[in-house]
Amino acid sequence: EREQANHDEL
Amino acid sequence: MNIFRLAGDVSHLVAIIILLLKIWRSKSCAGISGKSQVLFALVFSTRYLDLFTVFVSVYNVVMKVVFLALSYATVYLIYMRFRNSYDSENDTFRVEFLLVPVIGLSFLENYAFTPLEILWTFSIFLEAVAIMPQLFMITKTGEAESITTHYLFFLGLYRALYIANWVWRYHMEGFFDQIAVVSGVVQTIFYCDFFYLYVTRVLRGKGKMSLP
Repeated sequence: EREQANHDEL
Repeated sequence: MNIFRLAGDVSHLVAIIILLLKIWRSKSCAGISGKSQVLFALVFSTRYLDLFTVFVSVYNVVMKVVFLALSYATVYLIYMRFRNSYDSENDTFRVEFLLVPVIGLSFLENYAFTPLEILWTFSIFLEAVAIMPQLFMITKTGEAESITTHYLFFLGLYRALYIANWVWRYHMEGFFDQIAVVSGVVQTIFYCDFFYLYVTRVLRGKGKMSLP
C-alpha cells in the first residue's frame, strides 16, 4: 500500500 | 501547517457557523437540505475516529471536536428543533445513490485495508458528494436565500484553499495524498457552477440567487 497512513489534515 | 490550510479550515468553520446561526436565528431550516447536513455529520464521524487513536496537535483535536459538535447541532436543529420548517418535499435527493458507490470505492481504493483507513477513505469520498442534495434542492426550488449561498461560498472557498494547501505541501514537503487530492478536486469542481451563479447573481446585490 502507498504511504499516508497518518492523516494530519482535517 | 500553512496559511492555505489554516485559511481553509477557518473558511470551513465560518461556513458551518453561518448555517447554524441562520437556522437558529430565523428558527427555520427552509431551503436547507437536511440530507446534506446528515452526510456532513457522517463525514466527520467516520473521519475523526482517530481522535481516540493518534494525537496530531491541540489545534487538530479542538477543530475536530468543534466540527463534530456543530454538525450534530445543525442536524439536531433541522430534524428535531425546527422540523416543522424542514422542506422534505424538496429535499428528495436519493442519498443511497451516493452512499453505495462511495462505500464500494472506499473498499477498493484505500491506503490500508483496516477499519480506520477504510472509514477515513469513505469520509473523503463522501465529503466530495455530500453537498449534492443541497445543490439539487436549490435547482429544484429554483432559488436559494443569500445566507445559504454565503454558506456554499465559504464551503467552496475551503475546498479551493485546500487545493492550494496541497500544491504548497507538495512543493515544500513533497507531501502528496492521492486519495484526498483526487477526491478534493472532484469536490471543488462541483462548486464551480455555483461560484459562477454566486458571483453573477448574489454579489450583484440580487439578494436571492434564482436560477435561470
